[in-house]
Amino acid sequence: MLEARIEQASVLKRVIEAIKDLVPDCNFDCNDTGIALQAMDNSHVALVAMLLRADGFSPYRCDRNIALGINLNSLTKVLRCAQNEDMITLKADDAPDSLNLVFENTENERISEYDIKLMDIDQEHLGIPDTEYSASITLPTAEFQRICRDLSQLSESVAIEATKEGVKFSCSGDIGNGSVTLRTHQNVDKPELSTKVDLTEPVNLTFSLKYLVNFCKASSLSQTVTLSLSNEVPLLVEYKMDNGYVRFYLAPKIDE
Amino acid sequence: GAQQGNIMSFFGKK
Repeated sequence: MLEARIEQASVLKRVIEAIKDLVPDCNFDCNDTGIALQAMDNSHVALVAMLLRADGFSPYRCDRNIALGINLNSLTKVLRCAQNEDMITLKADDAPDSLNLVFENTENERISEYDIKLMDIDQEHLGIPDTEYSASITLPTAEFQRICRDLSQLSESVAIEATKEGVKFSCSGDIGNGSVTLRTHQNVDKPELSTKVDLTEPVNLTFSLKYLVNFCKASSLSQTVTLSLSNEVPLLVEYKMDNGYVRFYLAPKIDE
Repeated sequence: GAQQGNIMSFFGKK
């Protein structure tokens, strides 16, 4: 059986908020290393990979592989019943047809308990190869969100060009064109506001802004986001958490 | 214009 308690409901709330629009139904794969998820969006353009490591829970018990097929809109409804500072305990049997959630508030001795019905989801797992990316760009999450939002007003797609000087996001659409360049820099007082580019070779790739805007729903998970690019492979957009991550992979647009 | 790629053509089924 699975038994996993997380100190802060807000962590789980933010993770689900980050992915629910992209992958509304998905399997949570639970085993002794933690709770993982891998799912493609409906159009098979993007892939979400999430991991909440066992050491982010206390206690954490899961002695065999359990797949929890969850409708994330249903889970969101139940998680709205938890306050951000509540502790959440997740419980499921070995062959579960429901997931039990207990929310505890130690301050006012309030305990609430919910069960949500699980679904049978036939999900394909893709093999994500280990990739040495040509460029890895780490930038403030809020900056990435702003760039995606701004450029999506002009165009459906954005070219991301990484050089050792920095990164340039550019787009062109019916009303005109636009670009935002972030030069590599280090903010000593607030390192999370720095822009860093690790580069082995320059890269220039084009991606759908609709998906990037969607990925930015994970912005509350981390102060920085890392974009990893190589020519002709999917972009990796990674939000790291203390005990896990949410990664989005996005297939590039290819010139005909 | 550019064609949107499919993620499955990059990552094979396990």
